[in-house]
Amino acid sequence: YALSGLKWDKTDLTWSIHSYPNPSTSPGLANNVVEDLLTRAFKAWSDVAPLNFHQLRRDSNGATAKGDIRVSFDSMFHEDGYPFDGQGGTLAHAFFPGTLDISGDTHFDDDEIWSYAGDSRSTDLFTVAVHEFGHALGLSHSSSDPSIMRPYYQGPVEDIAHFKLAMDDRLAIQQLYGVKDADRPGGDDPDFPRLPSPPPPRPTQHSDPSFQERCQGGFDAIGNIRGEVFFFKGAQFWRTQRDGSLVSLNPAQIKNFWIGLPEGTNKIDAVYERKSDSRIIFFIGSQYWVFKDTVAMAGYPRPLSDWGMKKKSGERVNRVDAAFIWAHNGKTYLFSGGEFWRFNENIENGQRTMQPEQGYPRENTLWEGMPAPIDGIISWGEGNTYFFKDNSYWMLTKGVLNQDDVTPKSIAVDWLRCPAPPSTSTPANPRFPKKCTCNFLG
Amino acid sequence: STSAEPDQYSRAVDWLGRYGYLPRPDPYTSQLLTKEGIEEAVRIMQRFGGLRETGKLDSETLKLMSKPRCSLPDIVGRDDILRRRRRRKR
Repeated sequence: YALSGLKWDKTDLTWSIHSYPNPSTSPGLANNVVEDLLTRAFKAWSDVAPLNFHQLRRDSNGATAKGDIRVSFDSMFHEDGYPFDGQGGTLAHAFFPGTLDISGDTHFDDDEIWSYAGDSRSTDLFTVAVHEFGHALGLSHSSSDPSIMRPYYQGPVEDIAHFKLAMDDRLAIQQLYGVKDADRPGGDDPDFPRLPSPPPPRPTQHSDPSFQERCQGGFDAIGNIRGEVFFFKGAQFWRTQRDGSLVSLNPAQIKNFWIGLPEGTNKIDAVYERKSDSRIIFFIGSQYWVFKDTVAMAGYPRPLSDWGMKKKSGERVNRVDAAFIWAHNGKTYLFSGGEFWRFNENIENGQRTMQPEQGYPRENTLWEGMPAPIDGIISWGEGNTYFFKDNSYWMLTKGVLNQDDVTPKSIAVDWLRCPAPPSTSTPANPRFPKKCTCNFLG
Repeated sequence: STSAEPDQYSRAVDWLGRYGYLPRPDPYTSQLLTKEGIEEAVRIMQRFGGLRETGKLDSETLKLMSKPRCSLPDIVGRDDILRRRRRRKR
């Protein structure tokens, strides 16, 4: 078992319910059933440790008393830093004991179908509640099997009325609060390292000089590297994480981070992370570099001619606009001018093929509605393809080359944490460049 | 290397960071996650989840990552530990 390093300094604890499951999502789970299930979930812990739980109910004015552990059913963003994500995914969370207002509070995702002893489509409230109350009492996730504190939902327990905690969980709670009916309830302070205090908050640093650069778009290259999106512009770059946050509002300098590019590099044409070995490939002009993490490998740069790309006109390609791996088929696509080439970069017989597949180049127009030439392309999200040009981006659903609705959106607003411009005008749609776009107000 | 598609890969990196297996990026050092670092994080995640430790985003690992779960991290305080170590070194 694992302990959080925090525990209540008392054994009589109060709890209250501040909202109930949505009856339309969780039919058949009446409020009194919810109360009964939560009471039983607390009992699982008080059966083995000298803990007493008292439910606080609404007072005569209808206000719900606070209590130590406040239970609620919430959806999506609910202002505690742990947003829910609709049905499936994250189910619930609880805050460790302490003196903060939020300490001990337990939140269940209201978009789940909560039930008890239900079918496989629903989630068993009792089982999840026992787990979360473990956190509210000071336990962390356990890797032991069996343990109710394993992080993954394991399905409903067999018999709620006779549920008993596994040995791992009993030992954990008794380490914190002692053994039930022991002479000295409360237990000794556990012998484990305390978590350090969080560093003091730092004031927000304004980044005015780079604000314009970041928010006006026009990126040289955009790549999905190590699960983040890198936006290169001039001699610098920004990084956007999966949750939409920026690693920093301030740009990083290419020369300080990517070691091995020529002195004075102030434009990257294209970049992508190779699927087979996670190497990172940079294209600048008629050369390319292969990086292991942040350092260029020996023997680079090499000429772009290694890739064997020829235009339909027969000319050799002397620069790359964009490179990406299409999540749909795992193949690498390089774009130049109005044409693109496809590569299978899997290693076969110890060799990596560097020649384009038969039938290429093809016209960019196959990707219907996408602009050309393009600044950057990535596979992202649920495997969808994102095309970037100037300060707009377009999204094609996974595996799709042409879809009816391809509305351009703002890179600055959606990817780089810039404020939305005051104007309501929509960027031009490259698919119908001369066509007016009417909005609801227009 | 990983057998996962790019979208699965970036989703997995996000998942590993969310549940404490990878450090969240530090805006002051802006380090890049290394391939080896990600593989090690996958290995720890596999060990924690009772899977075979391959360090690869194989189908069993991706399946476990897609299971409904508690929002709290499995490894608590990894960033704090790293920060303390750095401070001590300095």
